[in-house]
Amino acid sequence: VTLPGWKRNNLTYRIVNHTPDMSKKDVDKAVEKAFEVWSSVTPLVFSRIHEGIADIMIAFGTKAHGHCPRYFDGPLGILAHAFPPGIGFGGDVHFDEDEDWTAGSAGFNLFLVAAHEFGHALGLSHSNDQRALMFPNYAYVSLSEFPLSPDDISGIQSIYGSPSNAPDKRPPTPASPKACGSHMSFNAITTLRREVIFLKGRHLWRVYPDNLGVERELISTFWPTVSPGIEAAYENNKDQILFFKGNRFWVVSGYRVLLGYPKSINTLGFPKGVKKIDAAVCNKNTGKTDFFIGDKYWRFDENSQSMEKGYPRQTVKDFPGINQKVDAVFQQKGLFYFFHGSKQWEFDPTTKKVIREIKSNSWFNC
Amino acid sequence: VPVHPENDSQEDNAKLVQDYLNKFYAVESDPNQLGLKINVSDPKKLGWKTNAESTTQKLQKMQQFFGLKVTGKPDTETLEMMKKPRCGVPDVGLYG
Repeated sequence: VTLPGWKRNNLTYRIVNHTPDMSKKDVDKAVEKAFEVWSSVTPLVFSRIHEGIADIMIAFGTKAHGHCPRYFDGPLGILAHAFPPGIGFGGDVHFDEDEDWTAGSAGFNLFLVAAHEFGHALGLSHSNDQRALMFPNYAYVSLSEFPLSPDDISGIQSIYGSPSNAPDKRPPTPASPKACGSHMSFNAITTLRREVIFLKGRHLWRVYPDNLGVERELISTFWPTVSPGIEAAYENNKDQILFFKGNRFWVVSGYRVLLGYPKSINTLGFPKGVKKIDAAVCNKNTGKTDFFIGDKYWRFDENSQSMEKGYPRQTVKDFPGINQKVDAVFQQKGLFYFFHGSKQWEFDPTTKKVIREIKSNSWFNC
Repeated sequence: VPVHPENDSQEDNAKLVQDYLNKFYAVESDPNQLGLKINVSDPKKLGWKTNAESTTQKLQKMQQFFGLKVTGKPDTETLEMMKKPRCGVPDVGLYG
């Protein structure tokens, strides 16, 4: 890394010229998405300007280009270069126009190369980890995958820190909650294939129902770009988990956080007035997901990816016995488990009855 | 005209290696040694010598960086790595 990096978190960029290999719209999109890769794991905010000097000036050129002290070498070889944070050329990014720039897997994918070069423009040097975006050689990776490796993330966060949304700010060394405490409550719970994952603050517990083992981990160990303090989570019918915090949500598939997330919950069909989700569960039998917010719930059709009409409805009317705000909920073996504070209710959706009330941490073999 | 593809290829490879190492494995900047240092290997010769690393040393550094077998020689694996399209920013030194 090049310390101290940029001294401001709000940085500007300007696309000085476009490559004729791609449409202007695709170039703009590739650049914007490449910045999003880094802004999703740092407090950095990037805004585009169309005139004047930006912190990061982006240009396409061939051989000796402008006043740049570094030359390009024609097709292949060197694809692009960038300068570390600073004035003058500092932060500037140049692409070799002699390459074949594309939005896909043919030639060289502009988004991937731009994301790599922006890493330099922000102060990262090359990584010798072949899985890292900052590895010097070009390699095409599926665009649905988040391109940063743990090495990239720890590098950039060593300069700028992690995302600093106000709700994420918490004491520097929070005590880890004890799963067997008598007042244990959870922020969110979801299934993950055969496991059940309980989330609270920065931690998660993995419970294997047919096994006595319980594992506690930091959420960031599995999904470094997902904020701590997740408020709701559920497993959909596409082997993905959706994590919710405030008005944003992430979609993960295995250890991968899908590109383009977090997104606003409004994209799911919630009106602007809905600021957060308390709990969510996808009913595996019906393919419908219920989102619990306060004393009401909304129903989302996973197949049509749309919110059902006639909602929100009172939770207690359709789930008799669930009188309190729902902290977390998940489904297992056909039954729903609703959580509030240190209690949970086992609910049979067929008979619409609470079967029993138990302690929230009954799953931990305490 | 007689053709010597092997010789040409060797020349090409030598040029590739030299260009690659000059671009990406140039001398690391050291604020305490401004490019020159006292030749202390022979105290009677109080001359100066350049601080440049040998091609072998640079090759070793490159091979180490890419996780290749560190031979200090431009073997096939190393040449293949050098031919791959890449970013123009050096891997060591000069960047900061």
